[in-house]
Amino acid sequence: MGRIIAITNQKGGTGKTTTAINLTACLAAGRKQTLLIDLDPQANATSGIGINPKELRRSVYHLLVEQTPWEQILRHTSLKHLDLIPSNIELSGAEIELVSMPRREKRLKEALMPLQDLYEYIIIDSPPSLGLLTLNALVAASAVLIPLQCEYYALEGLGHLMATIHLVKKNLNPDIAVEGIVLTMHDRRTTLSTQVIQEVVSHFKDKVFKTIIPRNVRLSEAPSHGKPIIFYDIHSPGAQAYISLAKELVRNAKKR
Amino acid sequence: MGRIIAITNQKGGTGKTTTAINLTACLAAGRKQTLLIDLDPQANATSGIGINPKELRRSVYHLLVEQTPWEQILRHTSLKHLDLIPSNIELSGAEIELVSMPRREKRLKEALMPLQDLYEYIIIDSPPSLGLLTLNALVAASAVLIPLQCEYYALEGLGHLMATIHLVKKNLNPDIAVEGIVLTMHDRRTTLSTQVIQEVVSHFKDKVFKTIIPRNVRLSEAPSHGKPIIFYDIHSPGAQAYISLAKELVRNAKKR
Ligand SMILES: Nc1ncnc2c1ncn2[C@@H]1O[C@H](COP(=O)(O)OP(=O)(O)OP(=O)(O)O)[C@@H](O)[C@H]1O
Ligand SMILES: Nc1ncnc2c1ncn2[C@@H]1O[C@H](COP(=O)(O)OP(=O)(O)OP(=O)(O)O)[C@@H](O)[C@H]1O
Ligand SMILES: [Mg+2]
Ligand SMILES: [Mg+2]
Repeated sequence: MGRIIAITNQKGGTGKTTTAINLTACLAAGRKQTLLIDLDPQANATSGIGINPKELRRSVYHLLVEQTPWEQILRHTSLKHLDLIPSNIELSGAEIELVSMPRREKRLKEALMPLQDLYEYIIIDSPPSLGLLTLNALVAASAVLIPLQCEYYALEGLGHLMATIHLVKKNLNPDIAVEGIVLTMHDRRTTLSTQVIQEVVSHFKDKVFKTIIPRNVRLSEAPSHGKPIIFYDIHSPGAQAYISLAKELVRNAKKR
Repeated sequence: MGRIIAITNQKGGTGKTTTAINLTACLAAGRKQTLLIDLDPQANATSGIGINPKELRRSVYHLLVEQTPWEQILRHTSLKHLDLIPSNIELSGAEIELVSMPRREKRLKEALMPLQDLYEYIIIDSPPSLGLLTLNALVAASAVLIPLQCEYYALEGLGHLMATIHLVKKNLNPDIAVEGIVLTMHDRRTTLSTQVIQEVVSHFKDKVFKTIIPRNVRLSEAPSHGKPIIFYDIHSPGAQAYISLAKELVRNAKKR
């Protein structure tokens, strides 16, 4: 049974998509059969991995709202062992459409059931909000990975995110647990970064991944080439950090 | 009649809140009677200007959903000529609640009518989505200011944002127009920044503000002190850039 991990943080721009693409690419490079799900209408994970959202006839919208079979939506990527359920602009209407649908929070969970036996890791990239799309990710997942920019506003939103995960655990998905917080865009030169890290580590202790992702311009260049960092510049600090994060994730799972 | 300007971009983390706080502070310092509206459940504009969202009994939620009079919600800030309609966590339920309400896109527009004669500038900080909250901002406003990070993903989302503004203009608010695109977090050292700027300027020509906001750590430190940049570090490159942006905005209005 594959692990379903939601990559979630309602704060915008904290590195959700960058983490989703690069973590899945590193897991696939380590020969773990991996599926990436783009649950954001911005479709950044889709384009960042080299697929043009505008050319898609079917997307995750159809999986959620029209219950189209996954075989008609799934795409192979240029990476062996990494497949994608893509997104496109049609998804932006889904939140309003889902409001009046039965089992509106469980639609992704139900759609992924047949896929859990085919993949070791299923990773979901969430949009920057706590609406019905993110709720679907939190109900489908057994673990939540939280990318957190080393900035003040990002820290402020963490309490609300944890409270929401707690509510989902109580009312909708008893299996969900926080896999860990990943500190992203860390800039060694600023005291702000160091202060934020100290605050997060003292609060959340072993729930914070040891791997810290540095601010590295190569990470923000890679998506314009449609490639994960390990295929764009394997020697960059960004690539090395995501390789180490993937190893840490796999190691933590073994310890349980 | 005050100008209502929405600060909008569905891409997360592009500098919407940082621009909303610092632009309003500079307008107020220039003795323009200014109102900042925080339309994001994250309430970053509220805390960034020094007001604790957790202590509020009333917020913009009550203005939109319960039609509470604005006098019971408005707060004065520590800056002369700058008032705030604050946000807090209650707003996160508003999007689902608004779906089934009459005139759901016009509620902010109607609530702001009495305020337009009291302020020269009313600036709205939007959340990172194109849902009903942002739609309310686009219907209430006569101008849209678009902060755009000098990054690839930010560029990708611009087309969709322009298309949405066009739809709002056609169906909901014929007065709306793009005031301009503000390039933010520009890092002179990276070629990516320069490439994005060239692409935006060649596409959108005079719709791009001449003032470019540099990446400046003082801008990300200021919110933890609850102060706009001009009161945290007036000599910083960030403060100088927002002073110049406020002047450019006022100058452009005079030219029309
Ligand atoms: N470690 C890093 N170093 C440098 N740039 C980064 C890093 N991580 C992400 N970025 C860049 O920062 C921006 C924000 O990252 P990203 O889009 O992954 O965040 P997000 O949380 O998915 O955003 P959204 O909330 O819009 O979904 C992107 O332009 C990305 O390329
Ligand atoms: N010019 C800048 N230089 C350095 N840091 C900046 C700059 N502008 C914004 N920041 C920081 O980058 C982060 C994102 O900015 P901000 O929160 O203003 O974006 P936003 O678009 O409002 O995000 P959201 O989509 O979550 O509402 C914040 O931590 C902020 O302090
Ligand atoms: Mg993203
Ligand atoms: Mg914001």
